[in-house]
Amino acid sequence: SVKPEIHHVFHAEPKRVARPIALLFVAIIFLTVLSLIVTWLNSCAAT
Amino acid sequence: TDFQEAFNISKKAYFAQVNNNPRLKLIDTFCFFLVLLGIIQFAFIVLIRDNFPFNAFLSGFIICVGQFVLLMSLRLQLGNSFPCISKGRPFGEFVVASLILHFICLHFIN
Amino acid sequence: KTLVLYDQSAEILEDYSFFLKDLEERDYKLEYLDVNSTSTAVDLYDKEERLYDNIIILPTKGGKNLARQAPVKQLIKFFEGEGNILCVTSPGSVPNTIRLFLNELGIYPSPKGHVVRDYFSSSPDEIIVSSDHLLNKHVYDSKKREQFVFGDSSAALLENREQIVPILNAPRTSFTESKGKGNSWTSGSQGFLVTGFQNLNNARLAWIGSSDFLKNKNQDANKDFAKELLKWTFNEKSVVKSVQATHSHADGTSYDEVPYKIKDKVVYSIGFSEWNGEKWVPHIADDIQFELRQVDPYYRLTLVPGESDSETQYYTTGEFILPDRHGVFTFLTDYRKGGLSFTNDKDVRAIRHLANDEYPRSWEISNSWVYISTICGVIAAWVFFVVSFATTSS
Repeated sequence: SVKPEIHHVFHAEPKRVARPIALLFVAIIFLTVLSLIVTWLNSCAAT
Repeated sequence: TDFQEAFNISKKAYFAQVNNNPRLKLIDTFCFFLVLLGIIQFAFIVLIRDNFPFNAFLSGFIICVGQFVLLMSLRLQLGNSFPCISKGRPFGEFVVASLILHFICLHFIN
Repeated sequence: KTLVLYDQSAEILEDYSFFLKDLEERDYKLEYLDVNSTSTAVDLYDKEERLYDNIIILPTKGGKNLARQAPVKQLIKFFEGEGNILCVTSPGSVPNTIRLFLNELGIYPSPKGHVVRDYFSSSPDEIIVSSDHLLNKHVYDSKKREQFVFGDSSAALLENREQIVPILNAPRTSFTESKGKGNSWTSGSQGFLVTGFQNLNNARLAWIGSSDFLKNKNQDANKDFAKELLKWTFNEKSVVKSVQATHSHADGTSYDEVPYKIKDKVVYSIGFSEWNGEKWVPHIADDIQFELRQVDPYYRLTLVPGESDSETQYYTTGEFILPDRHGVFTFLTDYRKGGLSFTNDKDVRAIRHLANDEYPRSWEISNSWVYISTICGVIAAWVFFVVSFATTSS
């Protein structure tokens, strides 16, 4: 007799964070690196 | 009180040494900001409660930790030079090792 | 080529002339052999080649001659070699050879001397069964209400095997009676007067429990059923074949051009034809299922009709997405219906995982922008550091 149908259940795709939040953290990192360079220059460690 | 006193003496000695040596200042500032970058990445993971993609997360942390370690090795060799090792060698090793680290992290993230 | 084994001392061959002539008119080459006539066994094989397509065994008295002519092992070998067999027994003649052979298949006819009786029927001396008791429309699909005459008949018990094709069961009010013995072999509809068996090679066997069923005197009542039963037994009807089982990417690209990888969209199709006695015609069904298997089925889909031509009806799964698991998979259509010949189509293919460059790139995933910017920031700061360190004195 006809057997019950089977349909494969796929693994859920991993969720991706919203673009604004990712961009916010990118901006924070950019500012951190910038402040590192500014600190170097200000403290005369770098010329 | 003894601990407080010891801490204050250590801090004074540290800043005296660093202020007199621009190279040490360079290294220590770099290390501090690497720690900051690690904290920012950790805050991101805590916020989204997920470390996907895992290879990217590892890359980001490894470059901070690896660079910190290489800086420490360079710092250790900045004081008295070791016998039979030329003065420029620690810096040369630092540059080569850093390049290898950057190469690995850039490829691992992809 | 059909071999007819008979015992003139048990049943006169001429009593079956109506059905035997009907077979000859349908281009069957009948060879007759009286089991008492020769002391040597008949050759069913010439080395490994089967000499006959079908065997008809009519009722025989005494099992020794039949056992010499067609021992159980020979019958099994013949049946497994895609030869069809029709066995007819009666309450007075159930040779051991036939009984043991049928037992191998899960068919247990009542022993010698056991007769089916129905004291509630209009004629208690003989068994008359209505067409309501027919169990398989692929063997015989009666368009009108008929009464089949069985006379004196045995009944069989059946094992619960998928390859057994029950054809006609006994009336509810019947039972198998033996003189002098209290217990009955069958009671009611648990007994079967006609039953079939189809092996995995699509060879067929039919057993009829009554010698009167095929006799000329009952041809008016039984001829349609008997004719269709013989057609079914000798693979003249209800023969189905599958053709052109194919699968490809949804856009038509074949596996050989671009091997499958996980989560690809693919389409599977297969055609079915049925032999109607004269030619192949499209086989229409709504219960053909396709499976995609790796040990267990990942998909089981009921096929829907697609195109058709004069001989074949094609069925398709429509588009479906391959599982997100790589490995070796079997594209399988195993169509088995009681009474129809079995078809089994399988194709084993590898489904590969994604290559390194088939995953989304890191910059396409918003989560990894943070880590990419960290790496770039550290590298930029490092360049600045190296220049400063080299140009600054200690």
